Amino acid sequence: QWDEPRVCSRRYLKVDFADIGWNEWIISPKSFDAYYCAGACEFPMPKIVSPSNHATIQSIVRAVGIIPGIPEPCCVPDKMNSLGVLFLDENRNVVLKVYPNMSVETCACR
Amino acid sequence: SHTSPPQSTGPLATDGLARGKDPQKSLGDKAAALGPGAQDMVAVHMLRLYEKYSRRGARPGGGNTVRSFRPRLEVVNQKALYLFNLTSMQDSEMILTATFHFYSEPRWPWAHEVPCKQQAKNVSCRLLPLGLPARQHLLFRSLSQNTATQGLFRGNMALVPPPRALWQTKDISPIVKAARQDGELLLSAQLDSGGKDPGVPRLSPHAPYILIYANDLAISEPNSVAVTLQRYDPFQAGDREPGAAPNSSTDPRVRRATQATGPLQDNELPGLDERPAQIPRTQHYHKHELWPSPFRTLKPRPGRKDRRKKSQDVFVASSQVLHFDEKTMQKARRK
Repeated sequence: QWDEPRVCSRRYLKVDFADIGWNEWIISPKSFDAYYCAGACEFPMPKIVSPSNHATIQSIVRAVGIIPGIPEPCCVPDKMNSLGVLFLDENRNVVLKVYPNMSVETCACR
Repeated sequence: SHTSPPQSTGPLATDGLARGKDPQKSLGDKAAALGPGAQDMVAVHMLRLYEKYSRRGARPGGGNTVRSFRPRLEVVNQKALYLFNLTSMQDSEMILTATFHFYSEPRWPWAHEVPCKQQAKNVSCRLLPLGLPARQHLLFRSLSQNTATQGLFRGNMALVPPPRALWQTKDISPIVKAARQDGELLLSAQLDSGGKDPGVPRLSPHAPYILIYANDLAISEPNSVAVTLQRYDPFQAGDREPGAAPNSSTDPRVRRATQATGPLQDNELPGLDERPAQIPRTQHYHKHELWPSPFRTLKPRPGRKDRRKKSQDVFVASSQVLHFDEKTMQKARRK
């Protein structure tokens, strides 16, 4: 993904439940768009990466370099969406569960 | 609508299953997606619920979980007894609503309407008390898994048979909640019509089912998706006994934590810590090799003259690389 931006941003990831071996009991969906976050949270962080106040401070502390070993803030999911999953339980009964935080909507430096 | 389901309407009404020109056909198509052996009304109903609650922000009955339960049919005194095993409900699931769905067939006098019309002068037919359909009773009992008793009586619901066959729904929330509180998660349902039921009952696509709407309090906890959906330990895949259930372990959560000790618990790259006792590695990295010193980037900018000198140095260094590349290329061309 060479043309992806270097700065922290949301990247496309489609998860197929068959790929992780869960397709035997998950009825629907067969796959979903999970997305993921990747990219740098370098100093100075632009507004687009919506850094938390803590991340801003950490970024400055790292840039100043007084305290050794402080890493860059991490590019992580910020807003996330839930996903309804229809599956068979241990007794082969059909169950519907709406799992929170299953796909990324926005990313941020935290 | 599921927090207070209507008393005498089937899933067709409660979840909009009746939409479309040929609902039965579309339901069949939906159920086919579940594969053979699951093409019944409960599967169709769950698929519809899935479609309904897959929309962003929608919550099934105000919660996050809907469990369906198919019965096991037992015949007692030639009467059908439907046994529901509710033990797969998790402790963290707070029951909001429980509904019992059953297929109700028309009974007398409608069933005998045609013969009566044909024999209009028949005295016995004329004497039939029209307009008084036989009352049915839905009886619920609960029992725990380890007892062989008949079970604790939980409820009796009077039913009026409908004029035509249809699916009906009954709210059995108090019954299920009470049974769960008492730890009796085997629930039996019996449709008692007073007389003897004709023939030996068989489990059909019209078998009743239970839906339990719940709010799983543990679903917001980290790794909750693995608790219910991760059913094998990828590290012990070869060790499982043949024939063993995929999740026969007593602990449904697969522990995948690595042996994270020492530097792995913080954000440091391995080897960055300068304390030698905590670096069990043969190769030591120097901090300056991995992390560019912030002092270097923030120190006062050099003067223009210095910068020019530095850029020349850089050019010399880089030109050496280029020179080497050129030499290599020339050699290659000659070859």
